Amino acid sequence: LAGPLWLDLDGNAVVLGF
Amino acid sequence: MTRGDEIVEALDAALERLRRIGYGPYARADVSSVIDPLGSRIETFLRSVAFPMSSRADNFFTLIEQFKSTSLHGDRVPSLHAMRDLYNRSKHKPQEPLALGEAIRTVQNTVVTLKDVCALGIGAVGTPFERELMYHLWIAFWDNYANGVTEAAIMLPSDHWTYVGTVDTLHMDIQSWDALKAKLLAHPRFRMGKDHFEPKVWEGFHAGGDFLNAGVWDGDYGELVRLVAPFDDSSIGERMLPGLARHDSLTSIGTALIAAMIDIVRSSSEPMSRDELAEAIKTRANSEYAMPRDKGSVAEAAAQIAALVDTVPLDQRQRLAGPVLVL
Repeated sequence: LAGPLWLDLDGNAVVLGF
Repeated sequence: MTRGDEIVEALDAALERLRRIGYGPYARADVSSVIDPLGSRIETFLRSVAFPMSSRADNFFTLIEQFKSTSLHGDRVPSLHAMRDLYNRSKHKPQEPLALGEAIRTVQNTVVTLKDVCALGIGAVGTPFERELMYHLWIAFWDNYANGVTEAAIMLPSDHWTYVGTVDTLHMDIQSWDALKAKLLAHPRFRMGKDHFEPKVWEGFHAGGDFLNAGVWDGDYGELVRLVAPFDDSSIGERMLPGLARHDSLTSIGTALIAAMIDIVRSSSEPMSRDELAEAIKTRANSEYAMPRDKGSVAEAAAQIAALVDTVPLDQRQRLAGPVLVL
């Protein structure tokens, strides 16, 4: 994929980016 | 606070406003000013929170009907239809009266029902509200008369020299505009026209050829794409711009697939294999986000996203949010 794809397991925060 | 708690709180606040209207003489418009935004909010809640896997063809009526296949008590469904009726009458039938007492009773019953809906734990009703990603997006349209095509660009404000970063570009037949415009204008999260932009941004839109119009969207990313997607014709991009069609853009593919994946993980807590997840993502991206599934780059991206989601414990998946747009 062109963009960064990540999971940020910061405490309860789980985000998926592009 | 969960997304379920949030809607219940919004209803309680609306109820309080309705009660206060009764402290003196009132006009129909006073009741409408509470019911119109509330009805729209409930519909969005059903679509994106209670039933994240609903189809873009679903409407307020069919969304409510979906409760018949849940364990919600059968007596509760009519109260939601009563709310929908009240909302439709308020918004579309200005000649019909709107009694305050009826509005209060209907909203009271809806509060009771939505509390029960929250207890069902379906969809994403139990996920934390603060995780909701809102975007302030611009969507602009340009005509290409020679090819009979309208181009729609979804953009994120930025400090780039053009002031925008393009997230996704869709192409449609030039005849689609009237229908799409009506659909966008009917949505409470959309506002169209020059007044909503800084002059330099609006001038920038004009620099891009036969500029048609532009609007501002404040809300969920996927919901905006789902509004425009039914008008997208992938063959146009392919024909006009070989190698530059939507399904050749990794940003377009990534955002469509991630939006589809979020819908899927929020609607189901059933375990899925990596392959099943990749297939489900491609299917939903195709049906709801107009992303062709038979392209190699789409399959590759779906496999990558499925592999990433696979690393998240099952009980955490409903908390996923995205796409996070970083330009």
